Amino acid sequence: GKKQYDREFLLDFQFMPACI
Amino acid sequence: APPAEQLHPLQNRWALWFFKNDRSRAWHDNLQLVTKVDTVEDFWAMYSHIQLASKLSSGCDYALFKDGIEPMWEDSRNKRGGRWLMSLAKQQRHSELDRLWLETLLCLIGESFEEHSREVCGAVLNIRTKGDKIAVWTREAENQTGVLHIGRVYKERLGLSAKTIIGYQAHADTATKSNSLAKNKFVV
Repeated sequence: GKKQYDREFLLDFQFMPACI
Repeated sequence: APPAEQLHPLQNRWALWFFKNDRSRAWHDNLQLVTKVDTVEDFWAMYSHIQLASKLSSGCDYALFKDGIEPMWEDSRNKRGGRWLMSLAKQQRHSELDRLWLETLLCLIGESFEEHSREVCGAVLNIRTKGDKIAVWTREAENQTGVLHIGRVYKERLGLSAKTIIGYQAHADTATKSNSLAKNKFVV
């Protein structure tokens, strides 16, 4: 299906350790 | 890094471009592809490694476009399109620019415009002494339903007041006139 993500979902990943 | 099956794939792969104005070189030579991202995790890794919009020097641009579309009017997927343009006042660089640009990026990668997200080509940030600009580019200026839906959702996501008007200009009109004279095809 289509991958739609709302802003809160996306922002939850901002400072996850795997992203640094 | 987490295993690939735990990553959150984006609907599209997106390319980040950086433009630095060097008048000794041709326009196209000043445009650099920085990286491409296709997961939520990749996006934040990219975002955390690049300069904030407000820290760029005047004359620089960022552009985030769907993979395969170059951030220029001449690209076949842009040339019949146009842009929702937000012109910022000088003082907004330090108060709001970073929030507005990040919100724009999240609208793109999150596919926030329902079925009309397929109309989106990308977004462009211009850092300019006279005032910074952010625009969302779509592929077909004659698609009134799609363009207006994108404009309304985008304006709401940016948190703009009802009194603030943003305009949509066809690239064909912008290309033949200076930016300030290009007429708005739609407003929201």
